[in-house]
Amino acid sequence: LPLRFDWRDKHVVTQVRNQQMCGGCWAFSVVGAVESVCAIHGAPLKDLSVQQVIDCSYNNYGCQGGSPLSALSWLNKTHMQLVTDSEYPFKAHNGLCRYFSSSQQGVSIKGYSAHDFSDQEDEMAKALLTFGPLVVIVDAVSWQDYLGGIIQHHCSRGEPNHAVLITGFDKTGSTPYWIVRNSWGSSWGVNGYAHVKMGANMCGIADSVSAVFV
Amino acid sequence: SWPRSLGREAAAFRESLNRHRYLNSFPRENATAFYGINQFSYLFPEDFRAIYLRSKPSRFPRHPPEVQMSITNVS
Repeated sequence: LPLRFDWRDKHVVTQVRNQQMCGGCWAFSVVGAVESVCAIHGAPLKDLSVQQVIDCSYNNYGCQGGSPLSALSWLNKTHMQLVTDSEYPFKAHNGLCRYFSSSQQGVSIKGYSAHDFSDQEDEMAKALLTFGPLVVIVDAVSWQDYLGGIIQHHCSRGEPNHAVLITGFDKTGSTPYWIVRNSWGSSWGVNGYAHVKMGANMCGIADSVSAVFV
Repeated sequence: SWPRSLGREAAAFRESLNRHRYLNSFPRENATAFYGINQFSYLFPEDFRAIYLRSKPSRFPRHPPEVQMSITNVS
């Protein structure tokens, strides 16, 4: 493993977005992963529609909540073509699912993996390098007040409640950390990102890990 | 539909300041996180949780550990 790796350095991660008062973190994390994995495979990097996932993923609850695993299962089963954010923009509330003609260009996934990597964070780092950014669910109660630095206290792994996207890791300093993209706007945390200590399953970051294949 | 009021937000903000003092009171190790006022400081933790922490947990199977196999009997 390299000491530091961040998919942002490869220009395959879109800008941090803001879910506003919509509980759609599960959709932001999944769409972020699809965007990056497409770009890693050579497609142009573009913002895909989170609203499409919020409106159309019938096994979730839109802005009232959902699960990344259910969203990935739905994307995989239906082969839903995700259109761009400009074609189906984010509205921060639930809407009726809009359907597009089959001639509409979109992105579908070919599969996904979902594993518990607790006690195997080095393996998790290998998965990040191999597959692209990883969707994880964390206990983010203490993230309400986070301003910066490496989260290494006040973060239990009791109850995962917030979906985010890991884009990289940094082991160059005395405290190795995951680089985690959030969906609360770029004014939160470190330009919209959190740094979470590696190797201690901090916030339950290794308990629920998904990768997307396109 | 959110029950917002100036009084409630002020109370939540005061509670946030107390919480920041507690969160920042732990020994400051190298590069440890710091906590303070941000866009969520006017929310009580229960309100923050109800709005933003809406991901439902799922059971994930354990990642299979790498199996190292002996190849001594292979020609």
